[in-house]
Amino acid sequence: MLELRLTRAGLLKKVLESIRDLVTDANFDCAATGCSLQAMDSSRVAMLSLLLRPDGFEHYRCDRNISMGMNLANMARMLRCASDDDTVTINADDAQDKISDYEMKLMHITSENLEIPEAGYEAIVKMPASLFARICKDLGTIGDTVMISVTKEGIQFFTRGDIRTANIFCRKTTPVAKEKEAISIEMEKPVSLTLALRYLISFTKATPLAKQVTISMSYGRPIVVEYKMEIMDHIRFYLVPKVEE
Amino acid sequence: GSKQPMITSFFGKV
Repeated sequence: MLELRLTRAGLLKKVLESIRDLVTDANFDCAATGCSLQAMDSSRVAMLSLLLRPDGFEHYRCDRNISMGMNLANMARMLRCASDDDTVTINADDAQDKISDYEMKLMHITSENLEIPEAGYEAIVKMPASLFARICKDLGTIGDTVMISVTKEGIQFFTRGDIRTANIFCRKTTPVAKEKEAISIEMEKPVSLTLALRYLISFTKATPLAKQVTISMSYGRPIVVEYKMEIMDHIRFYLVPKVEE
Repeated sequence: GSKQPMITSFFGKV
């Protein structure tokens, strides 16, 4: 038996709006430890990992591990019926293949879960989520790839289009900067990755969920773009960098 | 030109 009740449907709506373009169908794996969702995009170049912890719910009951295959667009459409501060309840009996109240059809999705090594990163940048979103959007009008370079001074975004290039440098802020403007950098050594902008732009749909975004990079490894939600936990997006031929 | 590898070549299947 699974019974989840969330006082603020708005949060779940924002979560779904931020992932529904990247992934169409996915399994919500619910256990006593929380609800998680891990899925790759159709081109298998990007991946997202979502964790919703029990203490983010008003009521969380999960007697045994249950995996609910859902079409995220349908779930987002269904949740549109709820206003942001409505309470949303998700029930699922073990045997049934639907979740009640909206009778949404569940699907059997064979998803191959991937093991994400908890490796260290050469550079970790924390910056305002809205700034990162605006940079990705602006650069997306110029080129389709961005070279993100991190040094101890700051983080640089460079893109080259067929008619012009753009180079945005965000300097690390001094420790006294206010939280919402702070740009902090933890770095073992300078690192630079070339990434497809359309995926990064898709990741920034999660901007409404968090004030800050954490960007973790290691040479030759997928970049991690993480939005921490105050009580629910996190959404992490992974994107494989492009490699020169 | 640049190549775009897949994520499955970085993260093993569980």
